[in-house]
Amino acid sequence: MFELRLVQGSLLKKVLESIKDLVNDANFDCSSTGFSLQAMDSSHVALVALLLRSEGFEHYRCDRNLTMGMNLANMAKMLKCAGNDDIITIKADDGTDTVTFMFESPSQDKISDFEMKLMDIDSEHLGIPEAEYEAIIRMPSAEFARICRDLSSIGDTVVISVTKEGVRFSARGDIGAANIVCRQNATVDKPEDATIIEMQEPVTLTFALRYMNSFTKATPLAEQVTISMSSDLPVVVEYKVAGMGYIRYYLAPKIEE
Amino acid sequence: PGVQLSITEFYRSS
Repeated sequence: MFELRLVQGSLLKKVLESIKDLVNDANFDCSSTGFSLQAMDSSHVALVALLLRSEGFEHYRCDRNLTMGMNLANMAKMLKCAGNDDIITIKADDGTDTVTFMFESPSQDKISDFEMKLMDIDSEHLGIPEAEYEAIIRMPSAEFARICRDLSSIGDTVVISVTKEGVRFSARGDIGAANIVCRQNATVDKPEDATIIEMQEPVTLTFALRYMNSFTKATPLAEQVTISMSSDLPVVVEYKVAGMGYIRYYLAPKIEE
Repeated sequence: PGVQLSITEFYRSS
């Protein structure tokens, strides 16, 4: 059997909100390592990888590896029924085609359980090798979300360019053009407000803003976002999940025709 | 503008 219990259930609600618009159906892999997922969007332009390590849960039991295929919109509907302060338990028995979500209020005076049908999903799992990135940007996640939102009112694509001067986000469209430059700023009162740019080589890549905006749905999960870029590689946009793991989004670049 | 590449062009099936 498989069972996990998360006292800070709101984390799981936020995780679902960060992936449900990008991916319709996905296989969750349950193993002794943790609860994980890898899925591509329907056009195979972006990929999301989630890992929530078993040690991060208050209780985690996985007798044998299990894959649970779920419709993420339906899963999100069920998790929306959990209160923000609720403790969430996910349970699945071997050989059944359902998963149970149990929500307990902090004072234990309300306990709900929701049963959801699992699905058989034929999904391709990609091997993503570890890579040394030419440029790594760490910045406040809210700032990155703001930049993506602002630039999408100007154009459909963003050019991200990292140089010694900083990181430049540019967009161009029918009404005009926009450039936003963020410089390294490590001398802030709070570390979550810092912008840190590690650059081995200058790098410039172009990406569809529609996907970037979808990634920023993960902003409530983490104060900081990490953007890793190399020429001719997908960008990796990573949000940490409160000491338990991460959500990483991979986005293939656009190239000149 | 530009051609959108696919993620499967970069990473192999595992």
